[in-house]
Amino acid sequence: VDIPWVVKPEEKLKFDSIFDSLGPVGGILTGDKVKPVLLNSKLPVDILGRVWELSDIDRDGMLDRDEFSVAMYLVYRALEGEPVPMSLPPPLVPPSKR
Amino acid sequence: QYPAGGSSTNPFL
Repeated sequence: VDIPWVVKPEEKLKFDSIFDSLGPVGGILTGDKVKPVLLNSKLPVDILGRVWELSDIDRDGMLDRDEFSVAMYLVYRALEGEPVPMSLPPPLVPPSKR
Repeated sequence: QYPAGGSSTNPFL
């Protein structure tokens, strides 16, 4: 239950600064704000769709700061050649969502 | 907000 989050503090800082640069409203980014950023990765859309499925933990069609970090983490790992998992492994679930 | 027929909250679907 007390598993460290795989998103390291220094990575979280980087993801947070990207998050803030996208103009979150009420601490939340809508899908249409996040989509172009993920498309920028040049990953296939079906992969990005799965990244979204895994990171929008409450399935409200928007990402908060922690959900966005999960999305970015998965995108960066995918760019390094790691497969995107079919379901979110516990260490990837933000501590705030457990 | 999402295309017609979409109850999906996923902008990539």
